[in-house]
Amino acid sequence: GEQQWSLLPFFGLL
Amino acid sequence: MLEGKFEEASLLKKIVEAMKDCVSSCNFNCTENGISVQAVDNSRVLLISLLIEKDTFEEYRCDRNITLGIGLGSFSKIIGNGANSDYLTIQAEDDADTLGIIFEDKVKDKISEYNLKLLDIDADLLEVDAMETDATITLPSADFAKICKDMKTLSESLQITVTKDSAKFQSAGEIGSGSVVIKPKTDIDHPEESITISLDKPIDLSFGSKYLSDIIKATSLSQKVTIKLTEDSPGVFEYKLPSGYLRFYLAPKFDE
Repeated sequence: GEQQWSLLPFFGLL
Repeated sequence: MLEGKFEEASLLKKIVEAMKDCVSSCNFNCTENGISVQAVDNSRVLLISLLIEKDTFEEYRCDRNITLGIGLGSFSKIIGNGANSDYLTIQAEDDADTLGIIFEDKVKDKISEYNLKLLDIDADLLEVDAMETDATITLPSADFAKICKDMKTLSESLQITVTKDSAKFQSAGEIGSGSVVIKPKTDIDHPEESITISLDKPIDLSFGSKYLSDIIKATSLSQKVTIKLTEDSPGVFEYKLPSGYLRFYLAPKFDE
């Protein structure tokens, strides 16, 4: 099935 | 002191309407160049990046950088009190705890003033670097909105595949499946109807329909939307403002 990625692995918290 | 006068209240209304269902509150960062916002939804799946450049305003001044913490639901209620065609001025003193919102009727001799209580917002900021893009699609924003709405009736996911000369949007669910294919087209008489697709690498990405439903609330801001896609990366959905933009960064889904 499909899982939803969060943005964190791509952008990271400042 | 900050003072920004919009030629028409409708622009700020549309911006706030497009944002308020994704994030409940956010910081408006005001500088001499204009106003910018970065806000992330609670699930950290969707990021909004807004830039209202100084040139968007009829009149603009910001003597010192100011951060205004704004509850978007409350802001929306107050700016809803003005007519679309009114001048709308936002005003804040340095270190203010309220934002002044003034509507001027262009025909009647009528001025309405409101104050919005500001919030102290400690928000997550994400580092959005310049991203590489494998494929860029520009299409009429109303067409994209219809595709997203239609495909949402079928599934929680919308799959976007881009090849050299077409972009395919498809969904499959319990009741069945559907797809829409668009191809590049130049319409000289109606440039807003043109479609462009540029591609460095083929794309196959899936996005959550519920987040796309939030994104297409920005449709009235611009006749066109530009979608920038890179394999295994967030998609960027950009609506241009007269001077500036409203961008959404949406994390894709992945197969387990």
